[in-house]
Amino acid sequence: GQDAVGSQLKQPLVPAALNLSEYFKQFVFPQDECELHDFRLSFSQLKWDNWIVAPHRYNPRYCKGDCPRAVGHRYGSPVHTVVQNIIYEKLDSSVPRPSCVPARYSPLSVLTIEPGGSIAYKEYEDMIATKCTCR
Amino acid sequence: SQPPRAEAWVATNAALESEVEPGSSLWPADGRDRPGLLPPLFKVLSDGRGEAPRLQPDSRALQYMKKLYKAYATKEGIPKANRNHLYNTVRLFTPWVQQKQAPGRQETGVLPPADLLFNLDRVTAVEHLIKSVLLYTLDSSVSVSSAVQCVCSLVMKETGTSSQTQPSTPRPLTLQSRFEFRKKHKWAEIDVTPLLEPLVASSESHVHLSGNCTCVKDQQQRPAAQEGPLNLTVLASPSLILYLNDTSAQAYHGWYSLPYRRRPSRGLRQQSRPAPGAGEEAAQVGRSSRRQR
Repeated sequence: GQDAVGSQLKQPLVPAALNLSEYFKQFVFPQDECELHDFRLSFSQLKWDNWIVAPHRYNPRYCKGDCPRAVGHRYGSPVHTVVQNIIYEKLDSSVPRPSCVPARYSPLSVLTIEPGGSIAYKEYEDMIATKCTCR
Repeated sequence: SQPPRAEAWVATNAALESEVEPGSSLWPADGRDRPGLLPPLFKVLSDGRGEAPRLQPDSRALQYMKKLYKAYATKEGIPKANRNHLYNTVRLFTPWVQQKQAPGRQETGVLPPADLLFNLDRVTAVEHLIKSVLLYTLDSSVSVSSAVQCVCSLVMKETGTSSQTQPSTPRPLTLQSRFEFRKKHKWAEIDVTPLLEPLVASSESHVHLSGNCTCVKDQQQRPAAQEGPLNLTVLASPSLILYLNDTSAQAYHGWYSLPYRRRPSRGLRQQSRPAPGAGEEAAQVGRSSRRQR
């Protein structure tokens, strides 16, 4: 391999700044990758606090960000997601990239005052996103 | 490309909801919410805007329900994992009192006779009754903690449509219930499940209860504890509490799923050793899977 190395060395050195940053770009994780974000709201902001007694604060959270190519192991995505990504990149960009959506939720307990003046404690399923995935 | 159908449905609903006002063509004609149309919470959230201000409930009843909420959920509203009950809905109804209540005779602990009408139309067909209690707000100044034996004789007068044709057939029923008073005990619960079960099952929207309760100190008590009259002051007519299991898809059925919602693998024993500190969780899983079996 000495001659290969030799020939490499003879190549003109391009300005390091340009190539190195370009070169490393393909490795750095995308900054706005698909992940869970908080959104804390209080029912008084929505003026619903006159009948939603509890909780005072509610954080439904949401998923936002790009789905990188290697979605399999990071997001538990099915192979279909990888295929959709390849179609978007190689064949037809009108096919949308995979979306960043909630994969798992947790319930929420709510205490409300009902129209007739009765009081209800209810537990609702799937009210807070707890995990994101690319689909 | 078309957004997935589910997303389109939510978008349409949100758009509809923001425009639709009670009384408009899109609003259900009878004004009642059909569970299939809107998830109950969304219905509560949306019909609050256009609706007349709600009746404010009794403050003591609200205080009791806030106490219950703190027992069942965290500050952020997450149901606590240690709850081992089968209900995901608790409804408290304050009565329309049919007649001014005669004051109870406090020196002997006789609670005043009550003639109460409860409107249960908020109970939906998908909510199944687990337990029901009458909640008396008491202020007992019993000097030492003493067990109190209450015997209640309650009569149920059916007021549903079925009894319109024939005079209401009172269904006398004596309930024996025992509860422990401690210092500054605020509430006393009297189990009335046998009375309410048939009515909730047949979706009766009104319940008419009358009768009274007599509370005396338990005979087995230490002689010292039996001195002095039982000084009970009933502060308000009792509320009716229904503990229900909402079987709809939107309701949370925590006891069916493992605490951390993992897909039950075939061989539970093959599961990897629980992470250190997850002992409680693993024990919890053990308990819940035993319960399931």
